[in-house]
Amino acid sequence: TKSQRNEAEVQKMYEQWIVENGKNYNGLGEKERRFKVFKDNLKRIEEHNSDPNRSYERGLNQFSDLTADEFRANYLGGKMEGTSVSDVAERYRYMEGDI
Amino acid sequence: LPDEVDWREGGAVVPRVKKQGDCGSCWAFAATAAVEGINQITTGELISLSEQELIDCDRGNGNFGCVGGGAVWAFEFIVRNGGIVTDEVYPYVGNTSAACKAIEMPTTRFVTIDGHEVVPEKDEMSLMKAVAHQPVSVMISAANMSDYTSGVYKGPCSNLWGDHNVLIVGYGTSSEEGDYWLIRNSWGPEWGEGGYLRLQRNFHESTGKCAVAVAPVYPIKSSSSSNLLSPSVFKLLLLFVFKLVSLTLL
Repeated sequence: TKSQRNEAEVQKMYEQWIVENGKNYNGLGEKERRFKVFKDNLKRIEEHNSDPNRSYERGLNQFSDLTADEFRANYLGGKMEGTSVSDVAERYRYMEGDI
Repeated sequence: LPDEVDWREGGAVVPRVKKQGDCGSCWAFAATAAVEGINQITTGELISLSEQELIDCDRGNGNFGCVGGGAVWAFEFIVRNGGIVTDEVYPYVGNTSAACKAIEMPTTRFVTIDGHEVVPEKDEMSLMKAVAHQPVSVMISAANMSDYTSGVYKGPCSNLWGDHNVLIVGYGTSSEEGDYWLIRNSWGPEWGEGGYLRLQRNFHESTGKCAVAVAPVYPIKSSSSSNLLSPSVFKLLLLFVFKLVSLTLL
């Protein structure tokens, strides 16, 4: 199955992904390190997509060489303080029969 | 309430899906998109606004540039600041190296709002009613969504309170996957469904799926609040009109 792809095939996918996403790794060994992360992410994607009951698809994209922690640190950033929701308004409160 | 809403068709959403890059500025994109929406709905003009002005200038009141923040505080800044300029005048650079640029307001187009309000929390029907009136900023827990490409997302969710600020621009129902929220993200058009996410709606938990109903917030703007001319240009115009009148009277 897809999830038993051999190393060479995954390597080829990785090289193609690097070109498509304009990646260039400078540090020594950085490319190999990123390849390991890429493989883990690809495995997770294929496991999810092999579920016949899935409601959505996962796929390779600009984030596919990031660990979950790196992704969280760089691309989220929403902060919620309890105080900010103090002014709840009635304007849009739903009442039964609202048109 | 309408079965389906899509503010992109309503012309209240900037067609270009913006990209925050590796900077935790999702809050600024959610804020500008919400203000772009309400401004178009009240004035008919769709004007793309500046996230970088929020990143550089709205500091310390809950928002911290690329480190993170919330649209709710950005709305408060925009009111205090007397408006927000376009991203043409103050383009996005995706970092916090620059100080706040003093924008020459007299000659710059900018958009104003009158304030913000919060939708009744943990109430997806009220959220639906709000979205039927305007795009709404929400926090969702998105740490597990990095490789979402299409479909109606039903989990897993990374926490119960949300860690990523996005904008709900509509809702609908998929024949296979059920009810969903239509969400505009700021990870560029290559992510998800052309930059958008469909998130499960009418979840059995009151928080909504991935915390979507925990703290929805929207800007308010009365159609009377003008925002295309800055006060000083307005005065100049008034002066000019008086000059004209006095010349004709002489």
